Amino acid sequence: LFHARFEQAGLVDAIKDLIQDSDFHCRDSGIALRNMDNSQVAVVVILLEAGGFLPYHCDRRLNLGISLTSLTKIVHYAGDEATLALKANDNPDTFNLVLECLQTGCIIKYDIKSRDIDQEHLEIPKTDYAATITIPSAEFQRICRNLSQLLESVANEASEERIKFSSSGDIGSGSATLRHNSDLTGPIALTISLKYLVNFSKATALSYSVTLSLSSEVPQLVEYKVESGFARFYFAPQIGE
Amino acid sequence: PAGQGSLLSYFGQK
Repeated sequence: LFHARFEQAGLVDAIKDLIQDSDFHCRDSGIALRNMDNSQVAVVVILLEAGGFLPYHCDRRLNLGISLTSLTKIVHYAGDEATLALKANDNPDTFNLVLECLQTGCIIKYDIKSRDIDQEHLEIPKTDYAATITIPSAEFQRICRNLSQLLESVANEASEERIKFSSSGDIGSGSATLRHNSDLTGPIALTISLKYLVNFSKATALSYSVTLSLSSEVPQLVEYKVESGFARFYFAPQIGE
Repeated sequence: PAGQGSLLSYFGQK
């Protein structure tokens, strides 16, 4: 039997534009998701430890293939305040999804067929980054959305005290600078697609702060801590000139 | 021209 109740259903909204469907690996320790977007440029890794759910019960390993497109529609109409419960019995072909709106007490139940998802197995090695910078998530989202209105990619430059997001395109250029208190092993400069950063920043509601881990020649990491877990977004570095 | 690398080359199954 598997039963998990989750109070941050907005997490689904944060990843739906990157991943259309995914296996959810359910273990006694918690739920994990690890998947790559179709263009192979971004990877989403989510870990929700059992302690973050009330209740959580999983007595055997279970992989649920879930359409995030469908899940998003279900969660969207329930609103941000809804809790989401997943239930599965010994038949892994279907699972139950229960949405509960705390304000009104309304309960919506679905029986969903588990999808058979042909998913790459990803091994994510431990990486030492040149810069690991934590900034307010709302500021990060504001910067990404603002610059992306006119421009397509952003160059990140970080020094001891400041991180600078600068961008240029046909219409001209723009930049945003933020103070930070993080440690750097040295100054760093790299370029990232704003379209993806805007996507990653949809996780803003999950956490007050976001941590950017940057190095020139390895995937960049954008991480949001959630209660008893995290949502991590990796982005491929640019290659060639 | 500069391009975006694939994450499979970093995270693909060993």
